[in-house]
Amino acid sequence: PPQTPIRAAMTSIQQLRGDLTSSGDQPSTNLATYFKNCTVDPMQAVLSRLETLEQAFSQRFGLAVGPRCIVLGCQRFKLGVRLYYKIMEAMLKSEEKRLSVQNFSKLLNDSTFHTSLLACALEVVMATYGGGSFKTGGYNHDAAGDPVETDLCFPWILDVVDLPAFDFYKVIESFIKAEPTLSKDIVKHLETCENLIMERIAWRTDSPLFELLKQEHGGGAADQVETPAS
Amino acid sequence: SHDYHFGLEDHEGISELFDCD
Repeated sequence: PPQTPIRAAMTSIQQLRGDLTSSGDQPSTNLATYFKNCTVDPMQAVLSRLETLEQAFSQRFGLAVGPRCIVLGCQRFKLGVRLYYKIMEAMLKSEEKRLSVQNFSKLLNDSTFHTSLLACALEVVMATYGGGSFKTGGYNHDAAGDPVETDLCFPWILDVVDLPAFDFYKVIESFIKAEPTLSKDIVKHLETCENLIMERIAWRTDSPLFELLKQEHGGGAADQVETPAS
Repeated sequence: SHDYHFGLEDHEGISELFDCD
């Protein structure tokens, strides 16, 4: 049968769900071992962060697509969590091989790393489901006439998990390296996110990039950094 | 396969990107 956009989306969703059937909702034995090898075991912090972010995600998803669809948001979040664990394990295996160390305490206790990785996994899930399918130009109005968000496209996820785009940028390449089965369309989507960040979002006034540029060049050269407007 | 351009060198990884090595 001819390929249609809906058929293509269905195939991608089935593939993603299929790839993640063997990944659990909890860290695998291997991943749990990486956690245990840490000077400070990050497990409790990981679980607690996921709980907080699941609430934020479900709430914002419900606001965007209607309270009756909250269950869909929960399903997507759960798929995102499976992908997050799967990619984290692959990244750590690759780092263990590269650095010949098994204690990743600093990285695994870095909240920004976890939030970035989870945001990337959720973005992959949202893009696979067609994050744009709910897009109606930005805002709809609810029964009371108040605006409700309907655009779940990137960078929506950054706002939901409260993550600077600059930090999200850091995980993209390693994420693609760690998951060779990502479809061509998804890789292209992540590349589009990367370009958006590099060209626009990372240069917004509140970006951590400016502070890093200042540190890199020393305090005296700080005034040489161009303003976001430039 | 895809056309993504990998920019990280072999000696760079996620640990360096988050300043954790």
